[in-house]
Formats: sequence, structure tokens, C-alpha cells
Amino acid sequence: KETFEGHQVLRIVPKNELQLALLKNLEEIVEFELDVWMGVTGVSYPVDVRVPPHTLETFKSYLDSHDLEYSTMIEDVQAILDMEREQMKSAARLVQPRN
Amino acid sequence: TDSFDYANYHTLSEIYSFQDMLVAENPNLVSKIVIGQSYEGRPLNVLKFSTGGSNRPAIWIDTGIHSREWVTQASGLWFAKKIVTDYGKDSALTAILNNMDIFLEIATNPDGYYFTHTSNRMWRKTRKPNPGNSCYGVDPNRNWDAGFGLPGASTNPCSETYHGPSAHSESEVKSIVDFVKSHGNIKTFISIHSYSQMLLYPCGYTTTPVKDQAELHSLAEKAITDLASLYGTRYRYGSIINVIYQASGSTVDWTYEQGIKYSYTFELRDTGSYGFLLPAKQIIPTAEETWLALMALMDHTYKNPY
Repeated sequence: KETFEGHQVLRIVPKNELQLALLKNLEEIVEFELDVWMGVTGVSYPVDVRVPPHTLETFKSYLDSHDLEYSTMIEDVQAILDMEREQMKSAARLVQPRN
Repeated sequence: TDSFDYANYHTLSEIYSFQDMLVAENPNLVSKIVIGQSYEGRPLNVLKFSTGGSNRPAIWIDTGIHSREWVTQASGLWFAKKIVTDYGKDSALTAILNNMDIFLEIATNPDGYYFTHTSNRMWRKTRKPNPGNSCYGVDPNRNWDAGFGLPGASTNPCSETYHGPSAHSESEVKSIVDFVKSHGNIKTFISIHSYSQMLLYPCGYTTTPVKDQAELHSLAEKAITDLASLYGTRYRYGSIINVIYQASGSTVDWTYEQGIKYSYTFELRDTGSYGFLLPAKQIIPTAEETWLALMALMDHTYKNPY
């Protein structure tokens, strides 16, 4: 089972057309291994990308070097998935089949 | 289905069981049609809500074509129950169903959905292998024969937006294509995704406005206004290429080109914290508000026959 420990989801907000163009090409930069959750729509609209831990620092440096503002939307994707899984398990326990 | 837990996410087998239960409980209103098989051999089930007549004008709704967007399948389950609950009580829905059929495909990409539960929660595509490449799957929302292969889809099988080797190469897509063509009387086609809060109409592959743009735009405005009336969730709306980005081979571009005027695609709500990993407590509010927009689209279709 594939797990996502240390994967972060970054929310990047392009400020101008130049930054918008840079973000449009993100998926093509294969070495970052990004998973674009919410793609580019326009200036001031957020773009969400999941970044694996081993490319996180390089990717953040890339964003900094292009003056791209970002915030961390999800600190650890696996923590959310564990919560989701736990929630499903406890919900299943509550609804036991009737005899 | 009264005791079904609509406020939680469910496995594929639970969705299949739910569908059978709903049919068993409402034999005069709901039936199950199997329109094909997924790549891995799972049935592609469609619930048909019908009060009679043959080949009535119809409304199509699908959820979960991108498997990881779990809130869409969960909303689909809620919609199914809502239809049977409200028929005979809600005058607008009753009028629609007395004259039209509703088709609802809840698990549109069942292989992908199963995979999200068992192997990779982040899986979005189909599960067909790509010969000569180690990456699996095709983006089923880039696989339609509408601007297929143009910019706005990837040629790389490892990309999340890989368009596939040819239009309708995915059985999950081809089964809908065959169904829509053979039915021939579908008037509204709504494909539901998440997240980012948008209601979109064709086109995605060209900036040329579609013939019905003015009507589609004002109807979208009405639908998102109704949606927002419940919890204040704000949606953007417009054509795919103007509101999001160029996307070729997308579902509703194909359906519009088949003559289905009211072709829309939703991106459901985002709490701003989790993306498409919405906490289960968001399912019912999401479904409730979306239902208001669906009713606006369905009611308009019913009142504006073409």
C-alpha cells in the first residue's frame, strides 16, 4: 500500500502573468514529482500541489527563487489519510449488520 | 437504505450493495442498468429513476470519474436517496420525474475507486496498463472525442492528465458513449468532480464560445446562486477554458457536441484545508448544497424542452 508520510500540499498563489506561466509548466518538471491537485486558473487564484518529502526542499527553493508565494495547506498527507481511515473504521463499527 | 450512513465514506462493495438495496426498496421507481464493465471487470452500474414511459427525455448525472474525489461518490449516494425520498413530496422533482428519467452513475471509475481504498488513496485515473510503459491508467476526463489530444491533456502515460492512446480507449468512457448514443434522448448531462467550487460548461479545448453560451451562463448563475443560498458556498462559473484552463477531450465537450445542450461539470466544495480529502462531516453539507444546483439545472431542462 502506498503511503504518503511527509508529503506536503503547498498552496501557491501567482501574483502576475509571469508567475502564472511558470506554474502552468510545473507538471512538466518531472524531477519534482508533483501531483497537481488544483491546477492553474488565473492570477490570484491558488494552485495546490502535493510534493513528496525528497523533493520538498528543492521545490521550495524553486518557488523562492521565482518569488512565488506559498503556504503549507497540508503538513503531512498521511496524517490526514490515517484520520480518514480511522473515521471509516469507527463508522463501520457503529453500523453492525442486524441479525 | 434508511439506516445507511450517508455521513461517511464507503467502499465500492458498500456502494454496490446500496444500489441493490435502493432498487429492492423502490422497484417502481428505481432500476439498475449495467452499461458495461471496467477494465478490471467490475460492473458499470447506473441507477435509473423512472416513473414509466419509454425513452423519455432524460437527465444524466455521474460522480467519481476521478476516483480519489471521494466526496463526489458520497454525494451521489445521497442524491440517490434524496430522489426516492422527495419523489411525491417535492413538487418540482415530482414534475420532473413524471416527465423525464434520471440516470445516476455513482461509481463511474470503479477500478480507480477500489484502488484508492486498497493501494493508493491519491489515485485519479483508470487502471488499464499502458503497453510499453510502467505507468498505469488514463485520465478519463481527457479521453473523450472532443478536441482529443489537443493541448490541455498530456501525451505522457505517467501524467495525471494522460489522454490515452485514442479517444474512448477506456471502457469506463466508451460505455457512457455507447449508452448516450443508444439512448438518444438525454437532454442534460452533469459530470461531478471535486474540488475548487466551480460550475462549468463547454468548451475546454477552444475559446470559441458555444452556440448556447448565453443560456448556459445564465442557468449556471441561477444554479450557483441556489447552491449558495444554503451555506454561502461561493462558486465560480463559466466555460471550462475561461474559468480553469485549456482541457482537451473532456466529458461535457463531447456531450455538448452530441447535441446535449445542458452539459455541465461541477467542481464541488473545498473547505480550504484538505483539498479533495474532505472530512466525512463535509459530505452531507456538500451534497445538500449541490442538490439545490442540480435541481435548478434539472428544473430548467424540464421547463425548456428542446
